[in-house]
Amino acid sequence: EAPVVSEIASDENCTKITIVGVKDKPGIAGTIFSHLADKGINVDMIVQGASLDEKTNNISFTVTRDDMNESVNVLKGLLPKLSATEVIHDDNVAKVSMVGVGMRSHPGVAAKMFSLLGERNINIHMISTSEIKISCIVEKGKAVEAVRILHSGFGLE
Amino acid sequence: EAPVVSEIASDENCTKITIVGVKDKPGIAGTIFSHLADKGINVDMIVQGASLDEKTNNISFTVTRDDMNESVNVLKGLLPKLSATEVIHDDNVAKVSMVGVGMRSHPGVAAKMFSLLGERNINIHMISTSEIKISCIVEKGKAVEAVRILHSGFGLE
Ligand SMILES: C[C@@H](O)[C@H](N)C(=O)O
Ligand SMILES: C[C@@H](O)[C@H](N)C(=O)O
Repeated sequence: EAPVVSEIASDENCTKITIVGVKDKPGIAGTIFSHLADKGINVDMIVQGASLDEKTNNISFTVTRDDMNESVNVLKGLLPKLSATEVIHDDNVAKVSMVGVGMRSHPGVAAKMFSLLGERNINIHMISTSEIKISCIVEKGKAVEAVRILHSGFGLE
Repeated sequence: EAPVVSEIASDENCTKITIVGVKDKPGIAGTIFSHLADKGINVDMIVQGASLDEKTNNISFTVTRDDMNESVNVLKGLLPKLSATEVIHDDNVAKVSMVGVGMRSHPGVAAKMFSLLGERNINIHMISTSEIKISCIVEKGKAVEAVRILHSGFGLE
């Protein structure tokens, strides 16, 4: 089927948080997100790439602005238990998402989204994809422009 | 709405690839995935966490077994252009996914998935989430057990 991008939107009520240097062993992710869940914190995107050394890894995620400080405090409290290095956070971000069908079987769709943003000098901080949704975290001030150029590039004006 | 996990499945035709130390500047992700798309390579998950230093980043993604070698070669060819360090890859992996509704607004769902896997000593290599799907990359040999314990833990026997 031809890939159909049906919706492009941004969400500026978004902050990104990364816990750095956690042990890459079973149970760590469960511990982190259970502690956040216990505080009633809704986590939106969770993104973890592959460990480079199979010893440590970093886990990035996003929460609303209201939950950023509490999330950071929860993670800082866990640093010793996780043997992790630090927690970094940034509230100057927004999520830009493209929703569609058939996107996985069309390798060019994600490439085109990333290229359109790159051509306008919009840096992509985080990426998460599924068959029906591609989400990028960008600088908050660029979210409106990002949606506009993606609408234009994908013919959704 | 109560979170409803409707489906839990694994995909063993999965290999993970990471390009390490790419420049964290606009256009890099577009370049990488355009080159892969030009070869007709279907990329499944793309996962990029936040850069730690705003200078470099790593990008992980998955492709089928048939596409792993070509993907690695494409990336190796791009290393100079991207000022990247290396390409790492692992074919001893599988994707385990939970599909549901209302998962984003229920912070405990991802935490429970990660904890169930952790309790059985199943290490999580990569994580990618959306409102309706949580995907984890684990060791291939653990995929069947992972699906079984998640079915049991979420009451989907
Ligand atoms: C690392 C890569 O995602 C880069 N930040 C880009 O925007 O293309
Ligand atoms: C880093 C973290 O994801 C760890 N590998 C775990 O399985 O919990």
